[in-house]
Amino acid sequence: TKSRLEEAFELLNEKFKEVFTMLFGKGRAELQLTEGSILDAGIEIVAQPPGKRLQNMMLLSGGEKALTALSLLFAGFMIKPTPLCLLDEVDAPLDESNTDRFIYLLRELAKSIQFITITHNRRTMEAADYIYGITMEEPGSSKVVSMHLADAPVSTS
Amino acid sequence: TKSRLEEAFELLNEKFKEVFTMLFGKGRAELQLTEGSILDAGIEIVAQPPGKRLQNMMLLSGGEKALTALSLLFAGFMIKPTPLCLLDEVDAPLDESNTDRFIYLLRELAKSIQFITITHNRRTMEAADYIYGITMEEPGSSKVVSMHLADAPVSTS
Amino acid sequence: MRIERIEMVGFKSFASKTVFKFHPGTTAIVGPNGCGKSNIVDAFKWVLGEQSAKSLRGGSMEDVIFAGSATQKTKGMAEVTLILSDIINEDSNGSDSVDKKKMTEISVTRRLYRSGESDYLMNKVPCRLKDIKSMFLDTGLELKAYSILEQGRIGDIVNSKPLDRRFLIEEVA
Amino acid sequence: MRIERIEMVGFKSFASKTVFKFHPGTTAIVGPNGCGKSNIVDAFKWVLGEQSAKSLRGGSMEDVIFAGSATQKTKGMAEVTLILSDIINEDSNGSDSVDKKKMTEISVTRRLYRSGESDYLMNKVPCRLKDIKSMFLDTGLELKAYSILEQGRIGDIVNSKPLDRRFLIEEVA
Ligand SMILES: Nc1ncnc2c1ncn2[C@@H]1O[C@H](COP(=O)(O)OP(=O)(O)OP(=O)(O)O)[C@@H](O)[C@H]1O
Ligand SMILES: Nc1ncnc2c1ncn2[C@@H]1O[C@H](COP(=O)(O)OP(=O)(O)OP(=O)(O)O)[C@@H](O)[C@H]1O
Ligand SMILES: [Mg+2]
Ligand SMILES: [Mg+2]
Repeated sequence: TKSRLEEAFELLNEKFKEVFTMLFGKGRAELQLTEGSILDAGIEIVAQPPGKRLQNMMLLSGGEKALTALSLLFAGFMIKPTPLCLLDEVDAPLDESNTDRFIYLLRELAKSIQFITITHNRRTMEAADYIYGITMEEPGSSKVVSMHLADAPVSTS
Repeated sequence: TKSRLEEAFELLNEKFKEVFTMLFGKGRAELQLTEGSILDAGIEIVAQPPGKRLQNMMLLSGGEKALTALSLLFAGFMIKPTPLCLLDEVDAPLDESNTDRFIYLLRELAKSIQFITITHNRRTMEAADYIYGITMEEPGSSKVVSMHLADAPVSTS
Repeated sequence: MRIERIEMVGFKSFASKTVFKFHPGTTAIVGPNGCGKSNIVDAFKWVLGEQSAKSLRGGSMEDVIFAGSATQKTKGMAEVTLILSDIINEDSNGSDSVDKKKMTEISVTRRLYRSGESDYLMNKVPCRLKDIKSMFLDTGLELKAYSILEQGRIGDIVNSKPLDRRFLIEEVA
Repeated sequence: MRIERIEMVGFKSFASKTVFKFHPGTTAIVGPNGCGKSNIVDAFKWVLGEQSAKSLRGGSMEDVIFAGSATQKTKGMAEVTLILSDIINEDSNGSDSVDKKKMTEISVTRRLYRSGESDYLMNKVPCRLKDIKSMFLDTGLELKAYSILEQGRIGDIVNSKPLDRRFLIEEVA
């Protein structure tokens, strides 16, 4: 129904603005409906990272695009959460400060939802409550090693 | 001409096999021409990482696909080098041991060719001969900071 | 409701039976390239009813069955079991007694044989995929588009066309 | 032949004149997300004659001109200069005297104004794009498909169809 969708869009837009500014530290963004009725309009993303002028989204950097995508997906997630969320190497293009803000948001959301993050990123690993290590000591055959809780010493290498 | 292309393909295949095994540490791969004459055939990639059975390439992991792609592109590069090679975050999906082999190959090739690698990877940074840092102290406006030669102490954080 | 654990045997690179217990909060899964981390994501998608082999990086569904390694023979079957726990009312007469509710485990299993034969089981009893899908709807485990963010696919929503993002409005409505 | 340096002003996020001197061996370029690293790759592609705005992540070619920031006004022109050095024979009469060869700097400049007007210069003298392209062919700076590996695009060759990889045979033939 038209009003149900309009309401959903408004909610998504508000959440997206909030999460974007939280993940980027500053800056602002919003969603806009393309022309036509909400029953068939598309969603345009308008994003302005901190300190920059508003420009075509495609000009954004690899890391900025990833963070904008995460902002939009997490906005949806915060409105209608699911019990579990699986993230596969979403932190790969992020620099250290963006990774830290991403981790902070994750830990906030994880208070009521189970998050599984596959990562090569040391900071993300160290911020997790539990770590599973996957190995292939026997070539071509995967095994799990339950590694350590977040409060066990993590070897830095 | 047909024989010129056949010769080029043979050379590319030999180099690819070599670079793949070097970057993966072990394992093997090869190129195959699809059906038809070499004047219009495509290139099929057959890749078998260490310890695994030969399977459809699409089943490979993100890091394995990236390393296979790098093997093929570097194979071409070693046959017909260009004075300069620009790599933008190609090491992002690689784990530590694959990164080390990638860096080793890079340093070998860099003896005769100028390489520019854009990276967030600490190991890649530390292995470079020169480092340029790009900053935006003035918001939205990029500046270069010439950081240090490879033999200057690099702060670990 | 919460996910308790996922168990798999013969699924992709997980030749031997493997159990992942899920804890509250954040769990990190780490390991070298190609060791099997994304295969766990595939196991989740598969046990929840994924029908497209391509979306599991395969050419055909048979590709999810352990194909052997340098040291192990191929397997004849892939099996993944998801164990959830939910608070179920024991009596459905609407009485107010709180002690009538209890934590119940529900298990969902999917199997595929090389022959192409496949089974679905709920609490170890054979059932149809639609029984599993309706159970998920009841318990709210219906995963959304943003519940699984796949490797290398995070940029899709930003690179796609405005109309391809419409689905988000539907998901949160 | 070798690349000596690249200079840019008003190009994408590089509002003020910036010079990158290139050293032999490996040079790493580092910095936070969005600080301008990939824009340097775009500057290379652009000064070498890239005609597609899309392949520079823009909607139109005007997008490469510095569009201003929170603290700076927009610029009216983008300019990138590539300086190469090559060993050129000073006399072309085929004599054997080695001391007739010398290291010569060649500079290639591309400019674009907001009006849409654009210039190419070789050694600061206006020329046409085809003059630059033929100079590159002579000196061997013609970049190949594998000379620039762009961010996020490394997987393309593995995910593409066999026919889309044919070009590699041509490149090394
Ligand atoms: N049916 C199968 N039988 C055996 N091995 C398989 C099967 N399907 C996939 N594999 C193997 O699993 C590996 C991929 O695993 P996966 O994608 O989980 O790696 P990953 O840990 O996510 O690595 P990365 O860090 O590079 O993303 C591939 O090497 C592939 O050959
Ligand atoms: N014409 C322009 N004027 C001003 N800023 C621009 C212009 N074109 C692009 N930019 C800005 O440059 C930034 C992108 O820079 P770039 O892609 O080089 O980042 P990066 O350092 O590679 O980051 P990452 O590590 O995330 O890949 C964007 O924030 C974009 O807004
Ligand atoms: Mg993976
Ligand atoms: Mg970049």
